[in-house]
Amino acid sequence: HSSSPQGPGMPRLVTEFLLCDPDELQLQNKISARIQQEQTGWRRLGNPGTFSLMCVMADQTLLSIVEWARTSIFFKQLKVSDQMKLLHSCWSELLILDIISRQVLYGRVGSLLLVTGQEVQLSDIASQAGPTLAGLVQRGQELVERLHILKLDRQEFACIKFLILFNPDVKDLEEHQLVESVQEQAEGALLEYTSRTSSQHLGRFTHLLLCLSELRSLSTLAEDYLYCRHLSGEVPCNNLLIEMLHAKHS
Amino acid sequence: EPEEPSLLKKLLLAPANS
Repeated sequence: HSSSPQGPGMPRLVTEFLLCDPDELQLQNKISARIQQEQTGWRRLGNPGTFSLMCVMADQTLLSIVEWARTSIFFKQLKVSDQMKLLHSCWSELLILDIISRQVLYGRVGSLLLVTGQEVQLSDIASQAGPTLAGLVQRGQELVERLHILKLDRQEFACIKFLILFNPDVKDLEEHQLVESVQEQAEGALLEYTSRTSSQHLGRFTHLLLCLSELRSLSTLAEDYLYCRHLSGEVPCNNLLIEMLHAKHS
Repeated sequence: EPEEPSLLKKLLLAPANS
């Protein structure tokens, strides 16, 4: 249901942001292959369980997010030190947004569509998960429904990713002005795009910003939950996910 | 011995097509 990226009056920057997005099918095949490799290893060593599989999937998704960022407009111009600071600050928001946007754009009611293309029934998750995880999934589902009602499209998600990534509040940025300028441009492009596609434009744009703050608090809770599971040794180690977790908690 | 660069840094510094 998304309009063609180059439709009439499409803000140029929105088109640029959209072109940076990875191809969903390629991503799905790449991560599925990687997960299968992991599972063959597990057959020899004994299957560590669903939660570990989800962590490997999250780690692989995080790798694809870093790949998206480092090849993206504006971000690829930044020094590596600034790139690291920005990603350390917002990685969990981008990870949760990746999961949520997949449900809004491609998912079906009552099930969770994984990055590998597989589907898991939400009722199964609720029955297997503990209270904290079940609460996070429930809150995520509510955010999916809000964004679904708004009929968010790929263009808007592409803008939101840049809004999250280019956060001028991150400390000690060498190129603070560039980061601030990109965030302002991304906000302007999103405002222009939402006002072009919806009658009550300020309402939609403001509602999107409210959803962004809900996403921020949800990702902080998810990070804390993951860190607790890590401290009890339940998260596979020596990967990007663990490194990013430590980056914020060290 | 220099500190091992982080995985994130290695990813960001990797050649474009890797």
